Amino acid sequence: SGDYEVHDEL
Amino acid sequence: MNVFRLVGDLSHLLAIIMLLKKIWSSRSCAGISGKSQLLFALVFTTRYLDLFTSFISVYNTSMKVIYILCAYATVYLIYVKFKATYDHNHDTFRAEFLVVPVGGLAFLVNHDFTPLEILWTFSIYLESVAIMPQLFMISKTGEAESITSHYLFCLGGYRALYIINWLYRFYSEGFFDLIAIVAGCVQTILYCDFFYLYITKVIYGQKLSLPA
Repeated sequence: SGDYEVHDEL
Repeated sequence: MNVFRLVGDLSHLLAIIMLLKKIWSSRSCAGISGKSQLLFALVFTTRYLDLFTSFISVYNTSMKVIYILCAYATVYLIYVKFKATYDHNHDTFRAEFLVVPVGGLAFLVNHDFTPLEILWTFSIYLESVAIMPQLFMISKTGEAESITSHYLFCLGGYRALYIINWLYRFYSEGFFDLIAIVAGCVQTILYCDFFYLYITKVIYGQKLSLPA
């Protein structure tokens, strides 16, 4: 499952 | 951070700087789609609003700032400084046909119905199709200068490396972001035809021109 709180990719 | 993502980011950066340098040193933006560049500026602006809300790393922040500045510098060169060389007769792709549906989709399919998240989703969807005016322009004029081809190759390479990065992250961290992955795959597919032409023509020292 992804963590969508913070988008860490550019 | 893994090596695929890092090299992908650097490839993206190289593409952006290569384009800027080409326009600057030739004093011309002939063959470059101003619409694609405007869309990329919009992509970076809507995606990196989180510069104000979350800090990830010095690397992350500096890359975001550099991408935004370069995108606006490119738009400035095309629409202001070297406006006389802008090939608007061939840059006829209707950008609103991308922005409007993509905006609608961002409202409908997102991780979270908040303004920042909808804008992030919008930028992800828009990035996946933002190169279309440029590809359309090449298909209209039937050719691209080799430096424009290198630019597109680096952009496409960045997307392909991101797909490997997502595979890696899925297996190593269990991380996946379905919206980014689906949009990223769509974007990479758009480059496939171009990759084929690039490998068969540009690498062998020919100008990229489409078969008659």
